[in-house]
Amino acid sequence: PLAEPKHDEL
Amino acid sequence: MNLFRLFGDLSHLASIFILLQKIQSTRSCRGISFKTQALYATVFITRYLDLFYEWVSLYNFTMKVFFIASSCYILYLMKYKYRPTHDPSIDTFRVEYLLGPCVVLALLFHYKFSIPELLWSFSIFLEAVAILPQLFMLQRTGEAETITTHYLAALGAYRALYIPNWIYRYFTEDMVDPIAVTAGLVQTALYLDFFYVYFTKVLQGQKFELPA
Repeated sequence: PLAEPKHDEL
Repeated sequence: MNLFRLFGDLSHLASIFILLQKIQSTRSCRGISFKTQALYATVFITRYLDLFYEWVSLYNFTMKVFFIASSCYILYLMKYKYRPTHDPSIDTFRVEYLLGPCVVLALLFHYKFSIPELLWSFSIFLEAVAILPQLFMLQRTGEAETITTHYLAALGAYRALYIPNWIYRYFTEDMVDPIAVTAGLVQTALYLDFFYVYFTKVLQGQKFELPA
């Protein structure tokens, strides 16, 4: 399963 | 963090320093779209609201503060300090045609129906198209100062480098962010025409001129 996107990019 | 993203972010930083250098050295913001810069400030402010309640890393925090501060400073330079050098009559792209669809897209595509998440989605979609007033202006005038093209190239490189970053993250972290990836691909595609002229003309020492 794919991990849920976290907003850690800029 | 991987090297693609690091170099992407560094390229983004470089683009802002090149833009500041262009404005300060020519004492003019000629050739720069105020609308694009205002859209970028909107992008950073709506996306980085999490600055106040979410800690990712010192790197992330510092970059966010820098992007918000520098985009507001550029707006100040354009609106006040170098106001006479800005010609609104060639910066005519209708930004409402960008803002409206981005609001709709954010309402349709988001990870959670909450104010910060909707604003985050909105900022992602808006960033994808924020360069359009600038490219439109370039298209209208048909030429650009070399330093302005370096600014655009660094900005485009930042977006392009995020693509291998996402591929890398897919394999190493099993992570995919479909909203960011889709918007990012669109955003990078918008630069293709520009890159073609940049590589075939500017990097060969010629002036950036579009064929008539």
